[in-house]
Amino acid sequence: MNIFRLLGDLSHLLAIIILLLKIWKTRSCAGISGKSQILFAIVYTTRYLDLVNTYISAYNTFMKIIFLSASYTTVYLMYMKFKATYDHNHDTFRIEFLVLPTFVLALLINHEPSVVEVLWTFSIYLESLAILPQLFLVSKTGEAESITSHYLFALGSYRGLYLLNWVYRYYAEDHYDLIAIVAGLVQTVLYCDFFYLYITKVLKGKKLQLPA
Amino acid sequence: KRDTRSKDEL
Repeated sequence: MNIFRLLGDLSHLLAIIILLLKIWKTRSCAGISGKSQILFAIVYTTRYLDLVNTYISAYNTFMKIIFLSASYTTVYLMYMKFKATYDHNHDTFRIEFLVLPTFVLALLINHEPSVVEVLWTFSIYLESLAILPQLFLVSKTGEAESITSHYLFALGSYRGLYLLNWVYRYYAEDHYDLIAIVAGLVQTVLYCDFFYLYITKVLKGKKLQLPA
Repeated sequence: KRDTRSKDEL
């Protein structure tokens, strides 16, 4: 475990906590894409299947359980408990356009043609695009609350920090995983436009508002 | 086959 990896995981954890707290404290999920949250639930479920048969470390098991349970809780809060506040009119991204192609790609390009490996690969590909419904929602409404921006910043930073972790591991351990690296690059690039707006606007106390 | 070391990542 290197510093980039640890910071990446903490950033990921922070994002999930920010989102849950925002929904719980304001009793509202306005401005949050339920479609993206469903995709993340699919991502964690298909990636962490090894939880039942492979023990890696207490840290690994603990984090997987947190990510899975937080993700299902978020989906529950959005579609059940605070359903009335859910912005479904703006959250119109068709998730099958992301799920089906990434699944086909995982069948074609993977490390090993086994069920667990194909599902792991699918989760890596799907995660790289899972934020699109959320970014689409922000672009449709033209703005995002500060707390939603902090969530997106923490979530985007996580894979960016993993990229640094992979650069480090390549040199220090002679280890690399091309599938994770390419998908991680795609994932981070998708956030670039948002990072720019976050740094130039939200950090200066302004609301994230897209230019008309 | 995926390297076991990458299975440690989340």
